[in-house]
Amino acid sequence: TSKSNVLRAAMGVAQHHDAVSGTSKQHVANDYAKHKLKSGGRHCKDVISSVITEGSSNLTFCDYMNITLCDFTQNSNRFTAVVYNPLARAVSKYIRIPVDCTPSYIFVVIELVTGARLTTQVRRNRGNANCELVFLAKLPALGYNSFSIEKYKSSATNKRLFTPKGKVVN
Amino acid sequence: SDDITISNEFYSVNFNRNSGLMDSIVNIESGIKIPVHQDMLWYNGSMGNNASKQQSGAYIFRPNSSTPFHCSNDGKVKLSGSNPLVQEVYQKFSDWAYQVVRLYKGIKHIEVEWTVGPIPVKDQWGKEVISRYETNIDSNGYFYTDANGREVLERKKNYRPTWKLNQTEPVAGNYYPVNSRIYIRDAHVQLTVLTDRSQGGSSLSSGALELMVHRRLLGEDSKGVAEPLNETGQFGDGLITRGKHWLLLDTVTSSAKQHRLLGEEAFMSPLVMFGGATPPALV
Repeated sequence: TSKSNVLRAAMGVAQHHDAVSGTSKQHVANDYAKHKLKSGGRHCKDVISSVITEGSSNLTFCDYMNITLCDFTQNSNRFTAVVYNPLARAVSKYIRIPVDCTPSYIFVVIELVTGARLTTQVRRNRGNANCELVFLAKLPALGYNSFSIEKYKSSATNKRLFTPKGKVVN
Repeated sequence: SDDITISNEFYSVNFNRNSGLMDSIVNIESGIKIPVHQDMLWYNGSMGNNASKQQSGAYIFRPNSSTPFHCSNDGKVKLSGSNPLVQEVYQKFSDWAYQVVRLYKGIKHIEVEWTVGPIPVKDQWGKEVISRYETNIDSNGYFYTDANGREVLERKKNYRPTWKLNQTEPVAGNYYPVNSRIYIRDAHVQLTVLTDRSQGGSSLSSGALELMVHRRLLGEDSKGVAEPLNETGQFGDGLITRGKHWLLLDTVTSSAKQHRLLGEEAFMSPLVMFGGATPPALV
């Protein structure tokens, strides 16, 4: 509660003062955005991570995926994506993850619950990462789905089956 | 030499080969095909005139002319190629205005991701950038905007429902808050634009709607801040903003359900997190 209150308080200040819309002096807007809201967001990420993993792991959040920037995914050959759906109904959403790719590598995405390999598309772009990995995530109501993502040399991929490691939790 | 077209199961979007601009949308299911001309333009922020000293600023939108300028007369367009999941068209209006139009496989809307900035102001002209959609929908001065994502209110150009309006600002006087969606319609067809953030929007002529996506001003509107709306950003040359519009073109009767469901998904979009190579133990 104390951690999520940091963002609650920051949002209260921001809404009361019409923050970050040009209706304050610039140094005040900077304080709203850089210190109060960003700090509140950081604390809430800790809350979400500890709730979803019961404190056993630290999940990484990437705030700049809209400009195709995520150090974690760009510098990992194998990682897990956890996608949470806050809606009270199931949805299917395309997920776009910044990755660095070369022509000799491909990405394999496995839905961990079913073990199904998903159709993916790697598109080149002019963002910070040179590629974006796109796939369709089927998400349950008020719940999450998780995906194992691995970068393979394209020649080796055809010869072996991908087996996810770790405990699969439905 | 040909027009560029992207399509999925639900929509087909055509881009003019000469201008590179969107020029028609087809809803494949309902068989609706209408011209939709989309462009990015900017109003010059007023520094005050003989009629009023009021300048355009954070609180006040006041262009000095009803006619906006084009962001570019030399737009460039690029198709990303045939792909299994997403079809994309890249549009470059100018060095500071870009756009990507996307159609995802199995998804029943058109995604327009706009990127605007840093807005140049070396010419000493404050700029208020809009995205404008022009269609042949016979909307007759009526358009609809939401109020905090809840009730959608009918707006009528140069009209207020509870008093006799003396309209002195032909553009700004018809702008309304758009928190999540704006639409125009006639008896049969409705064009809905959902936004990912609050913006100003209007319909200044029949069949047209526009949304203000970014602004950078050199004047001060004298509402207490005593600074112009001129954020210079990390590198001192202005902010770059990126956002999305989601378009729905369908019959009037089926549009309401679609924009309500899509609005929910936009407001409560999925949260993406990452763990290491070994999947984290999730509860």
